[in-house]
Amino acid sequence: DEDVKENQSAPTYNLSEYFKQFLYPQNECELHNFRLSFSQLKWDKWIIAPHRYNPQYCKGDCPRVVGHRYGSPVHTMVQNIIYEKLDSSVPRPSCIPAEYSPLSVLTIEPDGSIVYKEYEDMIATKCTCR
Amino acid sequence: EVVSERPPELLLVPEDEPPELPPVLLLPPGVRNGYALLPPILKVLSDQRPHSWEGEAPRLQPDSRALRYMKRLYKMSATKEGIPKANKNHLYNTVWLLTPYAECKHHPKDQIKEDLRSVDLLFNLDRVTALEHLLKSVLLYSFDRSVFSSSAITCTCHLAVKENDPSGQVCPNVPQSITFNLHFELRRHKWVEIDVTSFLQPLIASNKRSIHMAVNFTCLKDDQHHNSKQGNSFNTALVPPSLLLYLNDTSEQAYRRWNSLRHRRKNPMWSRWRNNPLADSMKEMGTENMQNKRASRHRR
Repeated sequence: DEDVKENQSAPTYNLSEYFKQFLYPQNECELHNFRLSFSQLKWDKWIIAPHRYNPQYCKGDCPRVVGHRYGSPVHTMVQNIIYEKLDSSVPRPSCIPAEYSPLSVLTIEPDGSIVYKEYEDMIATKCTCR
Repeated sequence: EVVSERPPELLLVPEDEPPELPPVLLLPPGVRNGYALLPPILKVLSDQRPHSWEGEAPRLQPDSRALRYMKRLYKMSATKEGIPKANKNHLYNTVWLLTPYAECKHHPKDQIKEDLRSVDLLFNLDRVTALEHLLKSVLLYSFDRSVFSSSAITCTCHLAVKENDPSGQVCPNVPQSITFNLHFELRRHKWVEIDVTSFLQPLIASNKRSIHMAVNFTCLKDDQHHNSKQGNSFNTALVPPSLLLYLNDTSEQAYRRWNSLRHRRKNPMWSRWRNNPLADSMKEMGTENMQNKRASRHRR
């Protein structure tokens, strides 16, 4: 910093800034837990099982160069370029679930019958940027 | 925004429809009818006023034994986190336990009153949708341990399934009936399942909404006489059975278990695991995992 302050005219490279971009990003797109119980929603009168449900969710920034790590299609990178270079009203790629797992639910119907059903895509298991 | 070849149609909801339908424009054409089919949990999730369920009519509480049976089924079918277990014998993704909505008891003259020997049961199948295909159906009897102390029991069951066809068909089909004996030790068993799949398959396939069964179920301890008082109290304790339907739901929201099983079967790793599920394949897979991890880390 001192160098920079003293001779503004000559371009200098600040190594700490340079290396900062290689640190593992702190708030990058990733899966987050969210445990809830159906009693919180007052649904436990008719949802008998499971007692706890962790749907999980995706949150975080999508890295500027979205590589294969997120399984993102090439379009994601193109969208990033549009946002940066052509039209910033076009949103950056979003961090969203890419894969899900099913959930089994046991419920009591209004007529007293009991139903066990397996629902598709009820728990997010993987995130992507797109 | 609906993207479809046909211009979106406005869905006019008649005044007398229940208000919990989402605003008209939210439903793309053709889905409106499907809405009624949405499984209960998705109805609530898609309802705009989440607390509307509290104002609903009180629910009929199921029989505690039936509830206990279904909780046990749930534990067998799903993990603690609620994820369906991958079991190749477990092909159903829906199980309905229905209690009869009507019972007609018959008291043959020479029998003692309050005897459950002959009972007509009516089951309402309105809730079962056309996309829920029957795999197996079972009549479920529960035996109360306090009454049925441990002993060998012989039961005689006469079962007749009648078509409850209001269409007033002139020559209704001849009811299917069967009589058979059961002999088992009650010490270990608390439930008796009577497989009636072959009876109900044609009725459910032809979309019958009501199943009418005449059941005559009498049980005797092996050391009792036919007409002894104790034998009759034995039968008095029998609770009318529930009807269990194991189904494969092919709707969008249901877990496509068949696909995932087929996918697993194709995966060679899975087949090796299956053939040799002992430690060495675990170890082998473990080492492969380590190698994979090392390679990817090295690449990164």
